[in-house]
Amino acid sequence: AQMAPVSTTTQAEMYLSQFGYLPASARNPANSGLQDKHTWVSAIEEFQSFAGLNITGELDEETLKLMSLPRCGVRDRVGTGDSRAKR
Amino acid sequence: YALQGSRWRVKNLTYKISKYPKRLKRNDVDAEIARAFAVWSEDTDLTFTRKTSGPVHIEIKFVESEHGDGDPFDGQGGTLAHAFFPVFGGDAHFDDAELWTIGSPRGTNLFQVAAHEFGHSLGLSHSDQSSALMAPFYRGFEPVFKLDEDDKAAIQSLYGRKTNQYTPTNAYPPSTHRPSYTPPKVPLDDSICKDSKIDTLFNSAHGETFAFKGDKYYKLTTDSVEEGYPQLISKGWPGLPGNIDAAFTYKNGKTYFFKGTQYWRYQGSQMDGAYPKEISEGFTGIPDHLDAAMVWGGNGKIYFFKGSKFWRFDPAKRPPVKASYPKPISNWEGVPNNLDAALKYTNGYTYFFKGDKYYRFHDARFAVDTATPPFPRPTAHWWFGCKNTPSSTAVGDNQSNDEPFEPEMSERTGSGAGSYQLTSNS
Repeated sequence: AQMAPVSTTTQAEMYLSQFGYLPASARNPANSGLQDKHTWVSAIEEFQSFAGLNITGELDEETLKLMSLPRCGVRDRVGTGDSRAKR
Repeated sequence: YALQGSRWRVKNLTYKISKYPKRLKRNDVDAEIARAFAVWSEDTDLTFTRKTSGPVHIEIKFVESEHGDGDPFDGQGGTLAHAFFPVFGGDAHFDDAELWTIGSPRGTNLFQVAAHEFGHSLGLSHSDQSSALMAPFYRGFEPVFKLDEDDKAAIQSLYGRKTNQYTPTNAYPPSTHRPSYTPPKVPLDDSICKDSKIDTLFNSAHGETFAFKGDKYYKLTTDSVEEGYPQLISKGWPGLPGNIDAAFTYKNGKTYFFKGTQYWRYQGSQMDGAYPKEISEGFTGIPDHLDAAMVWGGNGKIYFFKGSKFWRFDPAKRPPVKASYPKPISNWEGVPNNLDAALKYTNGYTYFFKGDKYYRFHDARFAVDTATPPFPRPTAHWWFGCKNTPSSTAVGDNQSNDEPFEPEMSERTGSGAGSYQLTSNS
């Protein structure tokens, strides 16, 4: 089965969580409503900055397009997840 | 580039393909995987040997969906592969639901993805440079592959540059294989030997190292100062004054010089626009009258040092200096306050200079390196090739091949079993 491109907020949330921009809890769609706006916007901005996109903090078309590209499964932000505490 | 924080202690690594893809011939896969490893051997002393059984460093598997590591693959598209950093074992897994291809614009190119994944297996994280192999997104088939400078700098920061002097093994090489030690030449103008305190040191975009002192500059060789130096700074960089506080060359290839409240930007030896400009305008959040500046190999970001404090500057971020800066230099274990210069040298190590001495910093341990002779060491002998400086005689007598003269020979990659380590006595 071909993996569906990222097109919804929930899919984007899971993507940002999977690659280290949001905490792992965001991967559970049931928790998605608990995400505060600042964390959400920061995560998008961080992804946009890393990917060399315009930093808008919004889930715009360009951002969704890049999220839909085939990619490596390793996190972009190693050490930002909940499995590793910040010193 | 970004480093995860772990690396292999040995440079001779082994691998095994324990599960082949269903759509490709085994021989073809073997060849592509070997090519992918070779990407990382070209600029380092790393070697990769395929084994068909027994324990290996890096195990490679083509698998689908849930495959035992808790990170299931997602079918065609999306995630193509993942690999574990050295500290987690280095294994590389490829999603066998992908249409893996060799030398074809169809499907997903195995060689490109494997070379990327092995970067992770060796300790590299994702780079934010879109041209880098370690960028996370698949770019499509590229008929001609060339490793990006960003990737090259990353792998060399972990494993050093290629020496080509002998093939490293897990055993200590016999002493007869060591390159001969050539006494460094003394610079013709030996004023730097009498007073080796420098204003700044930096690498050019072409990898040359320059030391500035007063209104003169020295081009350094691997063991001393190149003949014909010192020369006037105003001759080498027209328009630039003497007594520079700090300098560095950024990844855009431009060199930045700082003095007092101003800075200058050069492309090679040409001023790159209307300079000087105020530091407060071009480097918001960075103070005037700096002590030192460098691009740190650990993360590629710019660090400024003044007095007992340092600032991290990331031009891609707004603001470029986080509110949590400045921080105390004591965070850099063993590095003194009131530095004169800081430099990421071409061997990947970071060096700090103060007065007539210098310190070598271990980026992964985040502390000044422990070595024989210990740091700090006299700059005059080790960097400028001067004789008869304090403690230089003892060093010369022992014919210690420690860098900067023989950087690769002195790589201390750990003391564990099978590690590749050379000391002045071994």
